Amino acid sequence: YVFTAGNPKWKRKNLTYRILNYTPKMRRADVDEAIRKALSVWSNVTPLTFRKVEDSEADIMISFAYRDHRDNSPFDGPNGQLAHAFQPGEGIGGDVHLDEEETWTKDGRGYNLFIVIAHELGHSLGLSHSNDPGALMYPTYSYTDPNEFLLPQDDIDGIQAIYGQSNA
Amino acid sequence: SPVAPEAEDEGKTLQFVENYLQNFYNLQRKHHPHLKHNGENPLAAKVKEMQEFFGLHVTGKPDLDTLEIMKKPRCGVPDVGQ
Repeated sequence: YVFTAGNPKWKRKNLTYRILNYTPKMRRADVDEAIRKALSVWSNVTPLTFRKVEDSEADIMISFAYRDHRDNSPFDGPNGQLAHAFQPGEGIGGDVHLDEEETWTKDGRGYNLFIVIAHELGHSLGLSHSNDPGALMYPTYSYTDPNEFLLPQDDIDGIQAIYGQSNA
Repeated sequence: SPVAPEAEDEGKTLQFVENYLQNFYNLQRKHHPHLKHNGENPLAAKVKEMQEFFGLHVTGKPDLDTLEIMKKPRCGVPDVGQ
């Protein structure tokens, strides 16, 4: 695992998230579930908690965007770059952007939204890319059935090195 | 005269490799391939860095294995710090 340069981390354990918009390619309930499950990947192994807010500013703002979306990192259309996220911090810090031109799904077709968001949330929490091919924080996409997903040890070691182990 | 198809493909591949290394390995956009940095072509140095990260055979050349990884769908966050 690799920490993001400068070791940024959230000073609070109780974080908030907000879903700014939805992809028309999935049912809203499936998007909500994919994001909730992706957040629990990290909250299950750390003291972090995530509370959903509907209209105020949240620590982690999640949105689907097209090409140039005014953050100096334009998306590139189908395939290629699927999503990106920002390290912990105020404002755009922690936010997750997903390329709306990808085929987002809740199964093995196209790109599984849960898998991609779980990876991006690793960046939102302070992890960089791992060169362990089995790690969730490995940069290239690979599908795992969400119902069988277990956070790999490399990622557990990395996030617990930042926030400690879960209180549960 | 029209460009030979092979040369055109090579140009496109080089452009693709440069874009990838600018996006994910901090290759400076204004680099000049014929200028050597410490005796090494900056692009070759970045290709080596990417090959090391992905555990590929480190050649400094965008060989088939390297191109295959570069073409995989992936996260847009750079692999190395900016």
